Amino acid sequence: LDTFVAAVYEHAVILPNTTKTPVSQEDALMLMNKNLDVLEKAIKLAAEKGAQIIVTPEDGIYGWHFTRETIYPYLEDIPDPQVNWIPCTEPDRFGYSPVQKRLSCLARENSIYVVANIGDKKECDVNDFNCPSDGRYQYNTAVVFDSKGKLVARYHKYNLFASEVQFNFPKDSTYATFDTPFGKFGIFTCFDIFSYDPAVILVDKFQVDSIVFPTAWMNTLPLLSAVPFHSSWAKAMKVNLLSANTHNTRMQMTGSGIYAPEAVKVYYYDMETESGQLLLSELKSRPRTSSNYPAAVDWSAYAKNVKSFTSDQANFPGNIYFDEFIFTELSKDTGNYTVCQKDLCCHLSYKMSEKRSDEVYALGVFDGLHTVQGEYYQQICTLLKCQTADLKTCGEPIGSAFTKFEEFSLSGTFHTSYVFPQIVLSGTQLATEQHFEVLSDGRLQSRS
Amino acid sequence: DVPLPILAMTLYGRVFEKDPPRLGQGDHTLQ
Repeated sequence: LDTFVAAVYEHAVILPNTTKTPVSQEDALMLMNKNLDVLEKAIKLAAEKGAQIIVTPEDGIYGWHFTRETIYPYLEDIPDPQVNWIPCTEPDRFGYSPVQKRLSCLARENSIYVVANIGDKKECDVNDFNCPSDGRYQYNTAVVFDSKGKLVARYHKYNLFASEVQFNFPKDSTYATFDTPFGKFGIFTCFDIFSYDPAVILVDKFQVDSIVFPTAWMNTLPLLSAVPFHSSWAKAMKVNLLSANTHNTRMQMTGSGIYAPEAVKVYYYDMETESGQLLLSELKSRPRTSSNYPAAVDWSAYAKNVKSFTSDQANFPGNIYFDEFIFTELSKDTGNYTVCQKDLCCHLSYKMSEKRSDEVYALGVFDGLHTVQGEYYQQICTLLKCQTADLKTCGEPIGSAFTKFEEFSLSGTFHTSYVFPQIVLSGTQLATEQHFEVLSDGRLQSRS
Repeated sequence: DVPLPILAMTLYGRVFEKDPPRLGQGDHTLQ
C-alpha cells in the first residue's frame, strides 16, 4: 500500500486510588478494564473510519503513582513475539493474560493494528547477578497486535524517566520493529525520544518508515511541549511519528499528533477539558521514497560562515528547565543579534510588526549537559517571549503573546546533525510548514 | 505570510556523543 490511515487516541486515563499496599489482581484488572472500555470505543471508531493502525498512550491502561510492589498486580508475563501467539484464540497459553487477550481480540475483531502500553514481569533467580531482591524484573512495555490479533512486537522501555521507580531498566537495548503492508514500523516510548539508543538507531540503522510512540508527556514550556517537540522530531528524523499522549490537565499532559516529515498532519492540544480525543490522518507508507521528502540539512553551514552581529548591550543569564542560558534582549522592532555559549553561537535576524512596551523577547543560547531527571547533552538556540517585562523571567513559561513577527531567520554553529526546529505560537499552538521553512544551510526562517 | 505571534522559536540540538550511556541514569534527580 502506498498510503495508510493512522489513528492515535489521547486518553484521559482512569487512575487507580493511590495506595501503599498492593490491590488484588481482581481489583487491578477491574481498573484496567475500565480504561480498556474507553479504548475499545476509540479502536472501534477508528476502524470504522478506515484506520489500519491505532496508537494508545503510555500508562493508558493502569495509570501511574506506583511503587514496585503496588504495580505488581497489574503486570502480565508478555512473551517474545517470536512465539507466534494470538492471545484472543489461545488465551491460556502463557498463563494469566487477560489484558493481552482483550487487546488481541480488539485488534482481531476490528481488523486493525493496536499499539498499547502495559507492564511485563519476568521471574529471575539468584544465579542472575542483577536479579532484584523480589525475584523478578518489571518492565514498562509497549505491545503491538496485528490485524489478526497476533502479538507482533514487544518493547521494554530503555530510557526510564526518573520517577519510574516501579520498573527495571532493561539490561541491553532492544530494537522493536514490525513490518506491515503499509511500511516498516519502529517503537519507542516517551523519554526514549531524547535518545540515540534506540530512537535514532531505529531510524538511521533499521530504516523504519514510521514510529509508533506511546507517551505520558508533561508539557514544559517554552522548549519541551509535546506537540512542537514531537512534530519537530518527525521533521528532523524524516519519518512518520504517531504520537499518543495521555490526557490529564492537572499534570500538564496533553498533546498528541500524527506527524509526517513534510508536514504536521493533525494534532490535538487541550488544556480546557478533560476529554480524550481520537485523531486520524492519511500518511505515506514509505516517506523516504516520496518526491517531497525533505532535503538533507547542514545545520551549521550558514552560521559558521556568517560574521557575528555585534551589539553594545549586555547579555544576561537565565534559566530554562534547570539549564543556565545566556540571553540578549531584542530591544528594537528590527534587528540582528548573535549570542554565544561555549562552542555554540546563535544568530538571529528579525522584524516585528511593532515593538510592544508590555512584551519582552530575548535570544538565548545553551551548550551543555542537562542533569536534572536524566542526563543528556544539548545545544540550543531559542528566541522566546519572557514571562514579564522583567528580564529575570526570560525562560519562564508563558502561554500568550501579542507581538507579531513579520520576518525571522535563526541559525547556529551546531556540532551535531541532530537539530530539531520548532515554533510555538500564542496559545501553545503550532506554526506549520505554511509559516516557516528550514533551508539546507541550517536557517530556520519565515516564508516570504 | 500572516505575521506570527511567537511564544518561542527554537533550534534544539542533541549532541549524542556527549551523553552518558543511558539518559535516565544521571546522578542528579529533581528535588
